[in-house]
Amino acid sequence: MLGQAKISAFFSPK
Amino acid sequence: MFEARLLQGSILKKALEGIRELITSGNWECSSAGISMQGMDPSHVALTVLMLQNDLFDQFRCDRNVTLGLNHATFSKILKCAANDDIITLKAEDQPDECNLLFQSANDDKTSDFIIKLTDIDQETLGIPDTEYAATVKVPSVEFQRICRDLSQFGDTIIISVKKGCVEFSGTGEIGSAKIALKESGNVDDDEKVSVEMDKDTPCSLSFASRYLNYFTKATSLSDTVTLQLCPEHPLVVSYDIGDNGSLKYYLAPKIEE
Repeated sequence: MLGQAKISAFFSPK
Repeated sequence: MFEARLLQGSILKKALEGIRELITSGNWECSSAGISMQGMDPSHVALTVLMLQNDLFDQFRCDRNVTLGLNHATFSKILKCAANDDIITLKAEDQPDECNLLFQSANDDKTSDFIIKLTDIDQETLGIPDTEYAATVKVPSVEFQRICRDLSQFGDTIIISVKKGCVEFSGTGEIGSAKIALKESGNVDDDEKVSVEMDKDTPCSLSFASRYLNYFTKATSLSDTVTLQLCPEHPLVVSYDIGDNGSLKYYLAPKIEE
């Protein structure tokens, strides 16, 4: 089963 | 004082078409280097980054960094009042609460003046780490748009797979399944051609939400070519170049095994 990842899992605030 | 004059006003119109359905409002950061804007969709699945370098404008002045907090629905309504061949000038004071938009017709017989009120947008800027992508694929942007549209009929997920010399897009759903493969062309300088570059020749395959890919293709008119960059378990990068002096990039988080 595929779940949608979020951008926050990859990129952090500057 | 900020003032930027864009001879090819249609660039701004096209860029906003690629943004407005994904990001309700955004901070357009103006500096001496140009204008940049980044934002996420409400579900935080896609990050959109617009860069318009100062060289894209025939006149560009930015004495101090200025943030234009723009509601994209309003911005889009105003830009729709500009003809495709209009010259567009953006103007704002140093600490603005409004932005002035001036449209001049190509033969200078009509000028339209608009003021858009700015909003305070509390938004974090994300740092995008340097990534060595396993695959970089260039395809005609119209072809990519068509593939995304066609595969959306089969389900809400599109799998993008890259192997040597070939990129494959596939979708599966209740009505059936589809697989569209594009082979690398000989002459990669031509915008009509497909190029596939791979790091270490390792095949790479990732799943993405078709809804977002279709949002990205609203930017198709910005460029004849679109670049896709893939890396296992990383966001997909979908880039539309705006001439040599700008770009509209989308970062889409993949679907992963739960």
